[in-house]
Amino acid sequence: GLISGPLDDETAEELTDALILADVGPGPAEELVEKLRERRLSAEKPGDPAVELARIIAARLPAQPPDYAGPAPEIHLLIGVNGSGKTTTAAKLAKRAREAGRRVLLAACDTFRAAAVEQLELWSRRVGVPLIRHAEGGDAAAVLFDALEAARSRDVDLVIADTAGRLHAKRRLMDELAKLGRVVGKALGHEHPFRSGLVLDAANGQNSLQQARAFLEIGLADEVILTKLDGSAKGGVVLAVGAQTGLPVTWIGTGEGPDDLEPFQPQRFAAALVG
Amino acid sequence: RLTERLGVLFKRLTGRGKLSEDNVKEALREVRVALLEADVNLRVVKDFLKSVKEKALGAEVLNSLTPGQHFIGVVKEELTALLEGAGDKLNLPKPATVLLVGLQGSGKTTTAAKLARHYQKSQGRESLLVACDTRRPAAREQLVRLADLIKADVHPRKPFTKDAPGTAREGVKLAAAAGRELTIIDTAGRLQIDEELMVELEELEAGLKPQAVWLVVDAMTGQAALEVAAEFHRRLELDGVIVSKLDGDARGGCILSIAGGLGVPVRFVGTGERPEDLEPFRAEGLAGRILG
Ligand SMILES: Nc1nc2c(ncn2[C@@H]2O[C@H](COP(=O)(O)OP(=O)(O)OP(=O)(O)O)[C@@H](O)[C@H]2O)c(=O)[nH]1
Ligand SMILES: Nc1nc2c(ncn2[C@@H]2O[C@H](COP(=O)(O)OP(=O)(O)OP(=O)(O)O)[C@@H](O)[C@H]2O)c(=O)[nH]1
Ligand SMILES: [Mg+2]
Ligand SMILES: [Mg+2]
Repeated sequence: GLISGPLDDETAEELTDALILADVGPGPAEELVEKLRERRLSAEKPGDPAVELARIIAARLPAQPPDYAGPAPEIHLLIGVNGSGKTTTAAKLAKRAREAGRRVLLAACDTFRAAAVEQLELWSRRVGVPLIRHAEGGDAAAVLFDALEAARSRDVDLVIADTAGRLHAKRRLMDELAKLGRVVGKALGHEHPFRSGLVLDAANGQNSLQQARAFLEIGLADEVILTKLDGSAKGGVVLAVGAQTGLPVTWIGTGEGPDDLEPFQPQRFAAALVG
Repeated sequence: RLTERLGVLFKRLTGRGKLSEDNVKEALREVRVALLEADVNLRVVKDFLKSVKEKALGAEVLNSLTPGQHFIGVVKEELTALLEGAGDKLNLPKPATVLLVGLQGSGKTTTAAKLARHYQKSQGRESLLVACDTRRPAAREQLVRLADLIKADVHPRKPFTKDAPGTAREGVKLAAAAGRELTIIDTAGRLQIDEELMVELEELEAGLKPQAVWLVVDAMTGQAALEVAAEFHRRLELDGVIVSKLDGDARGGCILSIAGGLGVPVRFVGTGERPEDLEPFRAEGLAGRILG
């Protein structure tokens, strides 16, 4: 039966299929439905299995990180593979922070890709946040250093740095990113913290797990920003990412406009996964 | 890794045996997990396992192979056939217009430049690259920058004065006047569920009547790849797919979803960010990559 009693095989398969189609992954999908089955056996009065499953999923998602409590400026690096939405997300975060009354600076640390600086420059004007940039082909670390110096002298309290897309499987590119991380220490001293937001495309499959592990391995992933959730993909792989790396999802991207950014809501996300 | 797991499964069977129903059922479960972990669409996996089961049941295990290897051989054959079987050989007429479409960030703009370079090098065809993404900030600049890198013609070199269809029409006229044998139209990324933008694409195609409409797909795309490609195919009748970012470590199961689930052929694969990082699609090697 659907609403009471133990979980029948047909419902179990339907729910497992739904999770797999949401990119939760075959292993985690089976394990979650098994957990649901156990819970319903010991439950006094089991309710709708889909609702119960969503609750199990929501409870597993890592908690939001605490608000920044370190010295100014707060630094937020946006990293991730090519095309995931870093540059657009940088603009969205900058706009939100400015509207909240913060003094914000954007840093164009993608000095590699064609017209990357131009793209961020147009965004910076659109969202009303100043941009630190160098000429194309310059050194990303120099741009970040410059931006941190400027932040100090201009009493800026948030620096958002956009970086070049890179496939995590490319050793040299990951080494370059690690080097970029060390610039913070050089500019502001080694105790100065910074956060790295791993930007993941919601349409990615299980490779997001490899991405998360690889960026975490070079010490550069504190949270996940899940983009393009306005599409048909559900981003279920962030459940495994959270389980294996502890990384919480903080924001979700819901479109191509500067306001299309929302705080991550675990219950709502879990409900969407189960369909 | 899958080969090892299957080896363990079949270790009690030796040469000259027949694969029993139970042997095959267990083995199919292993293959199912491997394919799903590789991001092959669930429906395509189910259909694929059915056809493998038929081939594998009762199949003689040769003396020279262990049952595990034999079974994997059957799976690889079926997989490769599915990847290869889709569609006719690529034969772009001269001149031709190619329309590149796809989700946001899939690699269209970069691929446009790669195609221009590929056809110049392999067929001596000169291209006109046409920037029709009027939406993304600095999209036109990006294509102009890439075009200059490979010394290809690009339109418009100045900021847009027309909308996407107008710019495309203009580009086709300029290409004809300049005797360009290939016109490559770069479009804005869009969601297949965005009605307004999908209609814009349908109208663009109807007006241009391109010789090829190619969907650019990111190799790391998950389960959604099938429904995305299906919708683009339903609206535009795709002539091919280009899989980008295959230089990463994504297993690339979305390729099987599209080739197997829709029968749309994969034409090229992107293997890096530079203009030279494009290769014609070859099915061998991909089966092993997908199976892990
Ligand atoms: N629908 C949708 N599109 C998005 C979202 N976020 C970004 N995009 C689009 O995705 C495409 C890629 O975005 P970018 O910001 O350039 O991505 P990126 O990670 O900076 O790309 P690279 O720098 O080339 O690695 C653009 O067309 C964006 O408009 C989102 O939340 N929803
Ligand atoms: N490593 C690698 N990167 C690629 C490949 N193809 C494209 N890219 C990168 O992926 C990112 C997105 O590429 P674009 O060409 O801007 O993608 P797009 O589809 O035009 O994006 P939108 O116009 O925003 O929809 C860029 O950083 C490219 O350099 C590839 O085959 N391999
Ligand atoms: Mg970018
Ligand atoms: Mg583009």
